[in-house]
Amino acid sequence: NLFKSDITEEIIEKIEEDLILSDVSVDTTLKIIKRFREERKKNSREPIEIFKNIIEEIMPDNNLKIEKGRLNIIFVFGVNGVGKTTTIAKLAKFYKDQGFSITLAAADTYRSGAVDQISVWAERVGVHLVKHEGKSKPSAVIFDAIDSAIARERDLLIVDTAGRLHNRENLIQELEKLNKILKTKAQDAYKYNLLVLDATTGQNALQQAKTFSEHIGIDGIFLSKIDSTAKGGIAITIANELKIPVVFVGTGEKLDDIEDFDKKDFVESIFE
Amino acid sequence: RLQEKIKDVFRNLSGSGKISEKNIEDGIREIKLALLEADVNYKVVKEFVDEIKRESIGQKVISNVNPVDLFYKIVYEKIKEYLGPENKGFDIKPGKTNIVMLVGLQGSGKTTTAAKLAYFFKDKASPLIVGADIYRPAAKEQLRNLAVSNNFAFYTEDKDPVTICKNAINYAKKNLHNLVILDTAGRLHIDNELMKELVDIKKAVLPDYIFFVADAMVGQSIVDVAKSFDEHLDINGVILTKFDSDAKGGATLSIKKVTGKSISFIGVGEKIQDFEVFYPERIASRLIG
Ligand SMILES: Nc1nc2c(ncn2[C@@H]2O[C@H](COP(=O)(O)OP(=O)(O)OP(=O)(O)O)[C@@H](O)[C@H]2O)c(=O)[nH]1
Ligand SMILES: Nc1nc2c(ncn2[C@@H]2O[C@H](COP(=O)(O)OP(=O)(O)OP(=O)(O)O)[C@@H](O)[C@H]2O)c(=O)[nH]1
Ligand SMILES: [Mg+2]
Ligand SMILES: [Mg+2]
Repeated sequence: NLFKSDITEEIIEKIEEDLILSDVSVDTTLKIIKRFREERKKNSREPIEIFKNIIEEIMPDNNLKIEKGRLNIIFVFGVNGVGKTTTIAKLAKFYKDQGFSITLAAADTYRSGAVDQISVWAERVGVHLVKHEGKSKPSAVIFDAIDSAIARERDLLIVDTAGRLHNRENLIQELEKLNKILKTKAQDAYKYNLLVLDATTGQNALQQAKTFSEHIGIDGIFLSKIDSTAKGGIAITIANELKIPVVFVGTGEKLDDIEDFDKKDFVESIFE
Repeated sequence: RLQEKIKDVFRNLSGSGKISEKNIEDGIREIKLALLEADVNYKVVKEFVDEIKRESIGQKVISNVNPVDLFYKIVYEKIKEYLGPENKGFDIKPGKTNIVMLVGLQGSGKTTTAAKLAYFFKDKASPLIVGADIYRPAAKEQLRNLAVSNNFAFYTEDKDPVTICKNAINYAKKNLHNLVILDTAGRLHIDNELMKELVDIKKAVLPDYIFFVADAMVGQSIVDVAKSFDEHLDINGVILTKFDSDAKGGATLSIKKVTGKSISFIGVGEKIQDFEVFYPERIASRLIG
């Protein structure tokens, strides 16, 4: 039995290394190991199976309820360069293929080439885009987009916003204002706040999630770029601390590179 | 906070004692945790603390020296050692066409940095900004807008990236631009075809400087990414963007330790002026407070 416990300690060390290298926080890793030691006492299954179970239990279930017959609004935000605009194109195709009638809102009125970029995507997917030519404000675009989506009886409105660092107070305040407009102007709509997180991000992802969550609330996470060699363990830390689910993953740069989040697959990939 | 934690560790160490393996253990652990939380790579952290341990043990704690300060100094110096000497960055060489190439993962900030580099050197050179990203929707428009609104010359065409870059160099020579900045498409280091494209561009135009552009918020995987870009291209330096975030930026330590290449510049915002030369001391205090 002593021999068995030695093997287990080796396994724990290896798992600890795997988790840290996957960008799971030190704190969450230690919590997982603590849970493992408790489970191990009453459970004689393979250690790796116990670990997988613990992590799957940490991750909340999908809570996205996009349904036809009403206006659904997906409000997309996140820090700079994580893949928001590309993600919106993928979501548009994903729901268009399911028969949804869609409007996109080009509410990044700030970054060079942002409106051009989403215009190309809207055309490729074949969905309506509400945008303003020349200098405009995100709030104005959103106002028009909601009016347009309601007038044309769309099932789905997806709102793109400019990338913003969570430690830029004025930009977070702007996001709060946009969130409020969506809540008050489209009161009967089902609204879903989607944070896009880049899977290659390190521990800063937790701070990103905390800040956005505190200021406007996050319903779910789109974990982009999991086709990179990063494992996206940040999602486990965020699940553990904020109980926010990952609903989709981004697996590349093309329109079809989107998949429903699968807990089992995700946990498997952490340990391969 | 880290400094208080280190203080507690050495509370019981009186003057004329020595730093021993026993009392260093907790201090080492605190440093290890701080570096991991700052996204320094796991393997780099292990190496770092092993070296700290070896250098600290047996250090005499003289009666008028605070052991906390001594330990801290060892850690601080080790961070500066890992980051390497202050990097001279890159300089415009007179009488030639200076060619800079920007490479990196998707969304790391290359296109924005291309414009920032032009602005940084606008008084020392006549820049030509080149759009060689033919994949991302409106990538050329993004860069053209940045160039035009800041009065920089811009070059692109409807060809493959290697041809664009080759022709851009000829265009630069004809139009007396002595600094050519090549913006390339973001790509994964594991995409063999796209990595080969970078090697082809390099062979075609022989850049004076290849910068690996990385996001300061990046996690553990950056070590493999940086190594791969370096192995394919023998990069000259690193530009870390989004340094204005509150990420601790441990990637700086990992990238330098693993590739030997230094951080030359940092991006500190979205505007064209938000660009600075990197000084290692900035990271030391950011990493361990
Ligand atoms: N490999 C990979 N690349 C992705 C993925 N999602 C987006 N990208 C790429 O990431 C880069 C940035 O994407 P954008 O959609 O412009 O990101 P963004 O968040 O809208 O950027 P900003 O608006 O500037 O903040 C582009 O090169 C995309 O092709 C993904 O799942 N995998
Ligand atoms: N806050 C901040 N944002 C930055 C910085 N550098 C770039 N950005 C932003 O990061 C996002 C991505 O920048 P891009 O220049 O499009 O990145 P890229 O590497 O060219 O992206 P791809 O071409 O898709 O690979 C944009 O929103 C930029 O404004 C920086 O130093 N600080
Ligand atoms: Mg965008
Ligand atoms: Mg670019």
